[in-house]
Amino acid sequence: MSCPHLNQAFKNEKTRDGVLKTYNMIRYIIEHSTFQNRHLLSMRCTECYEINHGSTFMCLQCGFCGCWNSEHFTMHSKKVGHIFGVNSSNGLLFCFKCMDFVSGNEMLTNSMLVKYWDDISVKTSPPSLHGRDGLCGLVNMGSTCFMSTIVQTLVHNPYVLKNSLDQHHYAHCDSDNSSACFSCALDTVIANFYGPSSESSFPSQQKGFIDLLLCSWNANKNLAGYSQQDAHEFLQFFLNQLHSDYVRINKNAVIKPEFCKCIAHSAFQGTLRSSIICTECHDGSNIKFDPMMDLSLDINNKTTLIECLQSFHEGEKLTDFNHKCRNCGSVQNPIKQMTIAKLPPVLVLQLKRFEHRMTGNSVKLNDFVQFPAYLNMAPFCHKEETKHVPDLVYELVAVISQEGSVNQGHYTSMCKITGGQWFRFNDSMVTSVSEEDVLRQQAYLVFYVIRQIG
Amino acid sequence: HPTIQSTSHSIFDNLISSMIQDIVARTTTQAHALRFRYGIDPK
Amino acid sequence: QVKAQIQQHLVESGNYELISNNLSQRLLQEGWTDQVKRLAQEEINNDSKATFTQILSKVEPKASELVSESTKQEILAKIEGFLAEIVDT
Repeated sequence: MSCPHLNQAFKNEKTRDGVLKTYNMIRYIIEHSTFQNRHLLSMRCTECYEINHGSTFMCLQCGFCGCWNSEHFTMHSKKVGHIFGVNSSNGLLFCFKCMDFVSGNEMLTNSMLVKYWDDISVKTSPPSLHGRDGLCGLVNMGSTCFMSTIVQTLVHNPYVLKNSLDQHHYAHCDSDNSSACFSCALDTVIANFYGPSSESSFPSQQKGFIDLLLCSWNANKNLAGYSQQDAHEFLQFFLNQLHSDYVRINKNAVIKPEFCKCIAHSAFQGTLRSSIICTECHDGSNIKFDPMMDLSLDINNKTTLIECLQSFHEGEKLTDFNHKCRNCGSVQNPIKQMTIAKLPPVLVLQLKRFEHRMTGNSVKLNDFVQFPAYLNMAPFCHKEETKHVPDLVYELVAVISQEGSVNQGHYTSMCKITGGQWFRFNDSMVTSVSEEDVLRQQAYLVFYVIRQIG
Repeated sequence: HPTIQSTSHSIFDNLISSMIQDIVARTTTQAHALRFRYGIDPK
Repeated sequence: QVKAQIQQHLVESGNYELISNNLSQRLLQEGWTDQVKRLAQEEINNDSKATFTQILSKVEPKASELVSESTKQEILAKIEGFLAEIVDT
């Protein structure tokens, strides 16, 4: 039930607008002040001067800041009758009469939109409950699991999902035919998965996927047919297609990948820094920067993802007969060290399980490699003497596994959806799984999303 | 008299309690908003 | 008052931000953050009309207990280190 005290205040339009204006101003301050200002000004109690003494609330009617643990805001409220306080760490409004956070008031929830409210309340509706989580299986159309696992992973990726729901492609694409345009097909999948269930039965929810198959086969004949393909290659193909569509709707503007704003490059692209280090004088001035859309990690003799990243980071001895050090002239084999110059918001790590031997046959490495639910990537980034690299904590959001051999295998994916629940996607079957189940997977591709910086 | 240990514990407890209250605030407010919007317990 | 002054100095020196970020990163990585969320969710599922105040009174004691000893000792050591510098000056 919503707060009767706020409803009372909202009865009078002038009061309502005053409340919302002040509320928005306080939220703006909270969201835009530095760590220091926030802690010294809005997270410090006016009464006891303690910082973070539990939550701190900023009064909606005067400049008072009161803490929770010593009940200084509660006393302020009783003393002067001001009953609303804004929580200075999450911007939520608390009613000190109900002794509860105010929820269930759409205008308050969308208070930043209040000046357009008349239009909004007529032209929009709250998102439907059904389909909120986008859970839907994808029927196997004949060895298409390597595609459906990538589609499920991207459709539940927060950056790809938001890009589609914001209609960046839809609003500009002249094709508008999801069986001829890859990005339109992806939009169709997302519309089917997240839209109101009244309009989409299970068969119609497959349409977007069928369109994606058609677009893929038209764009790359090798993907057609019933042979099993590599999910990692399909991911690269998928991201390339999204980029090509972006270039097309931008009238084929020449866009250098490192400056491209398409969803593929803005969400998945990082930069690798490789330096050739002389083993004699340790000169490392021979430096190159390359864009990277994912990291492929060797797993031989390794049991954890951290070990794989460390070995990637340590570098490898080059056998380069033409090498001659610019600094000391040494011709000793140098070491090539790879570090990360720029991390992407979405980090894709491929565990190299398929080894193509000199003999021509391919073998699959089935060793279990442990990977964490949260990964700090700071240790693998390039460090300048002068600059401190803050902790960069990534959150695991998807795992793609391949069971079976190289050519005869089956792909399944596990994705974390909004709210933190994990689900397993095995073609048309969708099942809820625990995070422990996820971390036991024999992972082939793992997807992380930036969660905390600093 | 406050000592370095007692003050350190007190600052640590402040941090933990504000983090717990932040998580509980966000979780309960979101759950209440969803229940209010959809009328049922959207498990 | 002493504590308030010390906290202010910690914030102004930037060390409070280091402590706060370090603590929240460790709590995230050890799964504590998700556990507290689940505790709150369970209380809501038990009684969907419970207020924040009622839920907090049940969750806060359990959540405080769940902080791992290693994290607690590491962060306390950091805070004591900073305080030792401040108290000298």
